[in-house]
Amino acid sequence: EQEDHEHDEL
Amino acid sequence: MNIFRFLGDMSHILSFLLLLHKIVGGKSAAGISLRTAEMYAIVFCTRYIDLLWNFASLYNYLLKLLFIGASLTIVYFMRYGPSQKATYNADEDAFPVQYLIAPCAVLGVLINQDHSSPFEMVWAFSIYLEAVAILPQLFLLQKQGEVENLTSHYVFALGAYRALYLLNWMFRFMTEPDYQQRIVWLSGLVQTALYCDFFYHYYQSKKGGLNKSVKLP
Repeated sequence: EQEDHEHDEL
Repeated sequence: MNIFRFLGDMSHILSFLLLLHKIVGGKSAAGISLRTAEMYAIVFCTRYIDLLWNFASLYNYLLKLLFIGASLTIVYFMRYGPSQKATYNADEDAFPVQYLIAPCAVLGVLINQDHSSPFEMVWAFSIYLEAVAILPQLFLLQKQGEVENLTSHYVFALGAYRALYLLNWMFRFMTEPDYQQRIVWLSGLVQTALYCDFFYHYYQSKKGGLNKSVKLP
């Protein structure tokens, strides 16, 4: 499913 | 950034320092699983491939380089270090990692956050693999029964890092509108759950003094 996120965590 | 995530990252760095101190400083790989070390190298080399194009945060950028560098250094010394090879117990470090890597790869392709992006498939694979990467290490400790002091602190710090991330996700869920990361939440829960037994024995042995070795039944 499309989830709005950028990979801002390690 | 919140305190839970910061402490989680610091705990993760601590786990690397403890492991490097034992393997490179102490020149001993006794009780350490090379299979876990190799899976962590895969986890970081896949997940942090976005180093090539994502410069969103200097903090993340530096820590990604650190984690990739440290995990590859550990694998290198465990594979090629003369005294490390002598103290590494290949027979006991026998967890069949292919049964971990293959399902994670399939899951990464099937369940990810953007089916049109190969990076998202690789990223999800890395998250799933990290959740189970500690199994060979726990398996090895279980087999050996007694856990050497430094090793127990390394495993504890490694487990604590993801437990702190769980608190970080709860905090972000409560403070950020429509924040959701089901893939990392579930994987992080599984990852932390795998440590529960170790945490219990670690606590039992350490409450009598930090230098007592951890005994696993």
